[in-house]
Amino acid sequence: AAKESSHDEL
Amino acid sequence: MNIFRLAGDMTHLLSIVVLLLKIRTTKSCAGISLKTQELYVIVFITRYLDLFTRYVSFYNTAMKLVFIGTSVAIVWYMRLHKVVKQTYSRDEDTFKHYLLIPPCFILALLIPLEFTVTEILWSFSIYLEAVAILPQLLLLQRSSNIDNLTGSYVFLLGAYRALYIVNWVYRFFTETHKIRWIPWISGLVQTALYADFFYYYIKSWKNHEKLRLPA
Repeated sequence: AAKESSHDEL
Repeated sequence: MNIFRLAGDMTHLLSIVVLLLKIRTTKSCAGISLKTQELYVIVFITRYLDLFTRYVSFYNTAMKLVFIGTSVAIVWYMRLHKVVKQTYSRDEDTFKHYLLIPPCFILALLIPLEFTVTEILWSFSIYLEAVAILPQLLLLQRSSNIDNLTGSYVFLLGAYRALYIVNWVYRFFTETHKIRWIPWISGLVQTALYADFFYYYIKSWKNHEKLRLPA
């Protein structure tokens, strides 16, 4: 989850 | 997507629009650091390696393409455009920006989000972006007069990451409840580097006087 959330930003 | 992140992305996009506007309308890049622009090309390429492998949203993909495309276009203008490249302040833009790359890369090897190539490069990109503005700030200190578009460009560039910090706080309390050390600490360092510029920019704006940074 942490990884996903950090990679939905620019 | 929350309003703070959208505002941050739009501010970032606006900063690039202002810079391209300056270069295209005045056919000049005086006061702009080519070294900072080259670092941004590296930042975007190493950060968006998942451009073709991970689809997040149309917005996400479109913005990544715009950021990569515009940053390359700006370096092209400053290096190769026959008129613009004559206006580059080569002898003032002397920050040894290549010295920033090894420490950021070593830090990315020591503290990656995950120990995989794409995550190490992503972390590298986050660390590099935090310090990429240094050549530009040094050049501003050396510039006798900073034109409005250049001042606005740097201000918007600093403001975008400040908005991202607000976005991270918002997401922490409303969504993830997870601490993300890498972008948060880098983002705080990045925004802190603009602190004195923000002070003098806002002061010059309030007093309606020309922006000047103390040497």
